[in-house]
Amino acid sequence: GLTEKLQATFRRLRSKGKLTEKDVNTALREVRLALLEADVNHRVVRDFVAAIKERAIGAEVMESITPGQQMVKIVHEEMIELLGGTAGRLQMASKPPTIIMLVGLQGAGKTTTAGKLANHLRKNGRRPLLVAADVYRPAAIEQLHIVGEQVEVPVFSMGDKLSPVHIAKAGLEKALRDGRDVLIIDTAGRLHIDTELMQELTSIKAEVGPHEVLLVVDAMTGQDAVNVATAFDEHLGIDGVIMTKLDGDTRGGAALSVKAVTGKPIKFAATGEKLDALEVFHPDRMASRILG
Amino acid sequence: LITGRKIDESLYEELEELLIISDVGVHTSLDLVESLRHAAKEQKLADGDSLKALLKSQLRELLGEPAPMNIEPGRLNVIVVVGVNGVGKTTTIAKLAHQYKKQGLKVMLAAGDTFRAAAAEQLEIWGQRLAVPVLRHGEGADPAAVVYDAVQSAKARGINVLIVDTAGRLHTKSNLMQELAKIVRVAGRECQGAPHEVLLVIDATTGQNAVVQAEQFGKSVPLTGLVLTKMDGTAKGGIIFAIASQQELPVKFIGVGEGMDDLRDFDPDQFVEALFD
Ligand SMILES: Nc1nc2c(ncn2[C@@H]2O[C@H](COP(=O)(O)OP(=O)(O)OP(=O)(O)O)[C@@H](O)[C@H]2O)c(=O)[nH]1
Ligand SMILES: Nc1nc2c(ncn2[C@@H]2O[C@H](COP(=O)(O)OP(=O)(O)OP(=O)(O)O)[C@@H](O)[C@H]2O)c(=O)[nH]1
Ligand SMILES: [Mg+2]
Ligand SMILES: [Mg+2]
Repeated sequence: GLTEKLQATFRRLRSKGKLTEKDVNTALREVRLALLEADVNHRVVRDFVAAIKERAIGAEVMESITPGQQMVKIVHEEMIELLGGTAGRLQMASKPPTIIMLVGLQGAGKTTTAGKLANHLRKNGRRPLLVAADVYRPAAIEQLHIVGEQVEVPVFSMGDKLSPVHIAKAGLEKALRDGRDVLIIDTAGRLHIDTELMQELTSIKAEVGPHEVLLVVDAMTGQDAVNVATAFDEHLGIDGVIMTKLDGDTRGGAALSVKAVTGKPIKFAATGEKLDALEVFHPDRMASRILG
Repeated sequence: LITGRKIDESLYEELEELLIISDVGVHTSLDLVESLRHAAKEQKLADGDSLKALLKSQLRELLGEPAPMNIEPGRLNVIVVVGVNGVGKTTTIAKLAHQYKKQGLKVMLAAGDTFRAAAAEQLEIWGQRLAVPVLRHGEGADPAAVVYDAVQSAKARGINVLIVDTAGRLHTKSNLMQELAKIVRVAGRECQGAPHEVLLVIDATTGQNAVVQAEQFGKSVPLTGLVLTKMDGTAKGGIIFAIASQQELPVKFIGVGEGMDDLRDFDPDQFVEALFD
C-alpha cells in the first residue's frame, strides 16, 4: 500500500543525502496517486495534500530516520481528523417523534438502510415507524413492507397514487397518534440535477421538519460524489451521511470527498445486505481503508 | 478549454485532469497523456485543437469496434444480466425486453433474484407494463431452479429472447459468485449455446471499483458485454476506458433514465465527444 510506496520513495531520495523540500513534494505525489486511485475527488486530493504539506516539510519528516513512516502517520492522522471531526451521533429530538429522512441517488441503498435504522433503533428501545414515500419505483412500497416485517417495525404507506409530501405528513400524524417516537421516511432515488424531484424533497422537508436529513451514498462512488453531495446539501440541506456497501472491496474515497465538501458528519456505515449490517462510522477504519 | 491554445505543460495537465475527473482513473489517464506526448512530438503537433483531436482518437481506439448483441431469429436466445447491488440490472432488463418486443420478438423474463425483498414483484410489474410473461418462484427459491424452469417454459412457448434477472452481489462473496456460475451452467445445459449474452451492468457513478468488478465477475462467468447505467446523471462513465485498457469487454448499451425507453445502443464516437463537453 501507501506505506511501502513511501518507504521505497524515501529510501531512494535519502540515498542522495539530506532530504529537501523538493524530495517531500516527490513523496507527496505518491500520496496524491494513492488517494486518486482510492476515488477521492481530485480537488479534495489537491486541498488535502496542500494541507498536509505544512507538516510534511517540518522536522517531523525531514529529520526522521523513518521519513516514509512519518509521512504515512501524518496522512493517516490528518485523514482521520477530516473524516471524523464532528460528532457522528443521531440527534434525538427533545419532543418526539424524531424525524429521519433518507435521500440519495437511485440504488444507493436507502430502502435497505431504512430497515437497518429501524432495526437498530428498535433494539435500542425506541418505537420507530417506517414511512413508504417512494411512489415511483415498481414494488418499492412492498419492498419496505417486507423489510419492516423482517425487523418487526410497522410500515406506514398510502399506495403510489398520492404525493410523497402528503404521505410523509400523514405518516407523522400516524406516529403521533400511535406514540411512535422515531419516524423514518424512505424516499425515491433521484438525480441531484432533477429540479422537480429535488423540489419534492424540499417540500417534504418543509412539511414535516425532519431532525435528520441523511444522504445515503454508495461507497463505490467515484469523482461524481462531490457533485451529488454538494447539490443535495445546497438544495435541500443535509444533516449527515450514511455510506453503504462497505462490505465490498472498494477503497471508499467518496467518504472523504463527501465529508470534505459538505462538512457534514458520516453517521453510519452499512456493511451488508442483511438488516443488521449497520455500524457506527469509524473514521480511523475508513482512513486505513482509503489509504490501502 | 482548448481552442486556439499552443501546446504546453499546462495543457497536458488540463487534459489529465479532465480524464481523472471523468473517472478514467489516474493510471489510465497518466498512460494516455504519456502516449499523447510521444505522438504529439512524433507528429510535430503545434496547436491545442490537434492535441485534443489526437487524445479523442486515442480514447476512441481504446474502445474498439461496437459489438452487436448475439441475438438471432429462429432460436431461443438467453441473456443473463449480472452486477453488484443497485446498479440497474432489473430496470435494464425491462428496457431490453421493451426493445426486443418492439422488434417483433417473443420475450420472457426469469425472476432469478430470489433473495432481495420484492425483487420478483418488481420484475412482475415491469412484465405487466410490457405485456411480457415473467417466470418466478417464491422468495428463497434456488435461482438455478428458476432458470431451469424458465428455459423449459420458454422452449414450450416458442420464446425468442429469455432475459434472466439475477440478485445484486458483491464480487468479494465467493459463494454468491459460485451461485452465478451455476445459473450460467444450468442455462447452457438446458439450451444450446446459452447464455448467448452475459451482460455486466455497471453504474456510471462508480469509480475504480468497476475495474475490479469487470475483472472478478469475468472470472466466474463468461461476460460478453457491459451496460453502463445512469448516464443521465453528471458522472461521465470514464471507467469504461480503464476497463477497456485491461480487457476486451464491449459496452453494448447505455442507460439514460428510469423508463422502459431509456436505453441507447452504445455509440463510442458520441461517448468520447461527451467526455469533453
Ligand atoms: N452488499 C451490500 N448491499 C447493500 C447494502 N445496502 C443496500 N444494499 C443492496 O443494494 C441494493 C439497492 O438497495 P435499495 O435499498 O433498494 O436502494 P435504494 O436506494 O432504496 O434504491 P432506489 O429506491 O431505487 O433509489 C439492494 O440489492 C440492497 O440489498 C450494503 O451495505 N451492502
Ligand atoms: N437515473 C437512472 N436511474 C436508473 C437507471 N437504471 C436504473 N435506475 C434506477 O436505479 C435504481 C436501481 O435499479 P434496479 O433495476 O432495481 O437495480 P438492480 O441492479 O436490479 O438492483 P438489485 O437487484 O437490488 O441489485 C432504481 O431506482 C432504478 O429506477 C438509469 O439509467 N438512470
Ligand atoms: Mg428504495
Ligand atoms: Mg434487481
